[in-house]
Amino acid sequence: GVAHGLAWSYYLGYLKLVLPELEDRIKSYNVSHGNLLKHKETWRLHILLPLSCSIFDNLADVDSNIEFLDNLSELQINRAGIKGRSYKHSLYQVLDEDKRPHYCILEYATPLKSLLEMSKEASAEFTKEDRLEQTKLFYRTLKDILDNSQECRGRFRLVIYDGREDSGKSHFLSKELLR
Amino acid sequence: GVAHGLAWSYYLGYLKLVLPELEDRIKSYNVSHGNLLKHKETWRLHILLPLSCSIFDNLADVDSNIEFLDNLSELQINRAGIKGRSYKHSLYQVLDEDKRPHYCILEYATPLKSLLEMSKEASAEFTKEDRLEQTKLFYRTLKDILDNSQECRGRFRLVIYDGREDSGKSHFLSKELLR
Ligand SMILES: Nc1nc(=O)c2ncn([C@@H]3O[C@@H]4COP(=O)(O)O[C@H]5[C@@H](O)[C@H](n6cnc7c(N)ncnc76)O[C@@H]5COP(=O)(O)O[C@@H]3[C@@H]4O)c2[nH]1
Repeated sequence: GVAHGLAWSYYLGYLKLVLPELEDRIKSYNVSHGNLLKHKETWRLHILLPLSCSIFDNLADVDSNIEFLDNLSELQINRAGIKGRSYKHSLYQVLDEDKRPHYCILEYATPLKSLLEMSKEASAEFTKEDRLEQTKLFYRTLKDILDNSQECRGRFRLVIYDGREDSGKSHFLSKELLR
Repeated sequence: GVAHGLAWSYYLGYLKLVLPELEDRIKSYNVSHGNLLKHKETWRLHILLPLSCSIFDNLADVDSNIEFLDNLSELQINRAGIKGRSYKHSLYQVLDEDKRPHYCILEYATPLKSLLEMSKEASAEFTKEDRLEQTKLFYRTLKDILDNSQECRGRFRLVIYDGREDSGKSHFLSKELLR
């Protein structure tokens, strides 16, 4: 199915390549940035999975307590004919309910953006009902793959939520990330 | 199906973003590199589609007449939480049978690498027979999508071939590209 292929492609073409390299990138970031990410439990890629597929290119638009800080150093790999294809992660400051800052490596699961856009293209023959079903299947498949992956153990956190919460008022997402 | 989702994702999440920007990148490359890409018919992304899914990370290994030259300037887009996600294309020198150089923007269709790797993962439940069928479906679906895409018209060439040719001896791929 659609979700099956996207989950495997997301793992084989991205997470399996980048997650084993994450710890080194965080360590070198800490060296040049005063040991900002102190807590090793946060040394993970937080992957946002809104079941509504509502993906924002700018996280501050979702929750004003979340602010872009910096990118970690990029990884460059010669891949399928592209020389030095670039892979990078973004570091965010997340304020808690007392406005204290925490730091978090954060991004949406990009394949959900494909699912959203497919459901808007008439010729893709992919309805909104298909999309919800495939989004849940994407999550279950991805979770299974990652739970069985040696290379990725302990290096990610899947943050699944409805996606239609009014995050602006409630600061839903920052609270969810800091749980 | 798997191929349906990968073809749509490849279009919506990559080709639709990068192909409209290709001409500007070629023009600015020409300004700083003595008008190297002279022939406008070559101002296209040549997308390699070996039906065998045998994808090489280094094209010179496939055909010694094909040599990496340079990357065009990268495109950076804020996408799904990644600030300045980088998209780049590689420019290759391709020698013809008289050893004269031609220039070509070239890369494999990345989803074929996912199909290949899925067929090697036992838990993906995806056989080599599935893979060949899905690769053909990927090509047909992608061709349909691109033929109906205003944004991508005239900016790509799908280069489909078996993939098991002994390109090294016969220089199959360079000849195919220069046809
Ligand atoms: N040649 C090439 N150069 C690129 O820069 C590129 N970016 C995407 N793609 C291909 O387009 C399609 C859609 O991409 P999407 O981002 O939705 O999914 C991507 C995305 O969710 C994740 N991923 C891959 N590279 C990155 C990256 N650099 N940053 C974040 N996520 C990434 O893993 C999925 C599979 O990636 P690929 O298997 O490399 O092929 C993709 C895919 O077939 C590319 N293909």
